[in-house]
Amino acid sequence: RFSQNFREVAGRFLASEASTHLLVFGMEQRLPPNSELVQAVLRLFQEPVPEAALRRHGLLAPRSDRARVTVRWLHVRDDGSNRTSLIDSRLVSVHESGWKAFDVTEAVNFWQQLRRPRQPLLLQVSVQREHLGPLASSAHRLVRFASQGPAGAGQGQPQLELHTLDLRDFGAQGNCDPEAPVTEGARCCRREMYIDLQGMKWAERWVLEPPGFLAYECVGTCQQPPEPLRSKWPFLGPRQCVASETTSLPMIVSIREGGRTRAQVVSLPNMRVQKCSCASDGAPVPRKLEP
Amino acid sequence: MTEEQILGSLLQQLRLSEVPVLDEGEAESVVTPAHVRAQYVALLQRSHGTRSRGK
Repeated sequence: RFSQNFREVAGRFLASEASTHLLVFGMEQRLPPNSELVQAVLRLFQEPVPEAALRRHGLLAPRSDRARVTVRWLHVRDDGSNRTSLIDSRLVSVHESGWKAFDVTEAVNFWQQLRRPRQPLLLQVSVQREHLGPLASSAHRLVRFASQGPAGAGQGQPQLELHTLDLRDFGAQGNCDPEAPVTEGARCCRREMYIDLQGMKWAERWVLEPPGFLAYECVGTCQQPPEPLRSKWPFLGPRQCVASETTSLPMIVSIREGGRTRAQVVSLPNMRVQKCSCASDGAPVPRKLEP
Repeated sequence: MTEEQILGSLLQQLRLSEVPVLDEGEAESVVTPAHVRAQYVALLQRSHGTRSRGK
């Protein structure tokens, strides 16, 4: 203000007054080794709003009785800086109370990608107005989640549920036994499959290297979770034996350029199976943690 | 992995719409210089490299 160089620009402050909670979960030893995380659920207990406060709110701001609750994963980097990633968000009503569930599977996936020793899982829960703007209500001020009470209070503490599958039962078995044929019902494995490029007509005179390569293929079947679990995870399709990791195939080919023919290297992505796994359609593909 | 997939991927990487027709003389005249072979071997090792870490 009062600067000779800048023309003053006045603005209106639209506050979204968010109350924010930081939840800390010690995660070491929580996820069994050699297991696949299918779902992680954060449960928060929304406390009932006292009648008097509800009545007062109803009189003051009858427009809306909802608030937006957003869960973010908080990552404290080695240099001390913070970053958050949006994980889940939903509306809650001030007229309701009880357990509210948030899907935080992605947050746990991110946490699993951290280098060891890993920090606890930090979840930032913020309660905001349903939407911004002069007509927005202030119902969010009435939303309270039970936080961790004194030891032993027990009632309503935030809970993190981790649903995993034991890969010793529901996973693949690595490489197939080259000696044993893959029979019906054999467990998912990676089988050698050689591709002979010299046997392909189009490759003649064009592909100089390699003469052929081991591409591998995923064969066999995967054990399906038993019924109660399937109905608990309706979003998951049947588990299938798929190539979960692949690698590229470099080649040397002949290239004609400017009337001359020369050798050139080219790399074909995803040409060889590196690893076979049992995976379900519908399972979220974990986002890679950016550095 | 089918023959069509390999051919499709190679054409895509080289931004070609069809397989180049090379006569026998052209094909035989091509010599792979050392630096191209070195590049090929390095890529090959890198694509195998992750596997060795798995052993």
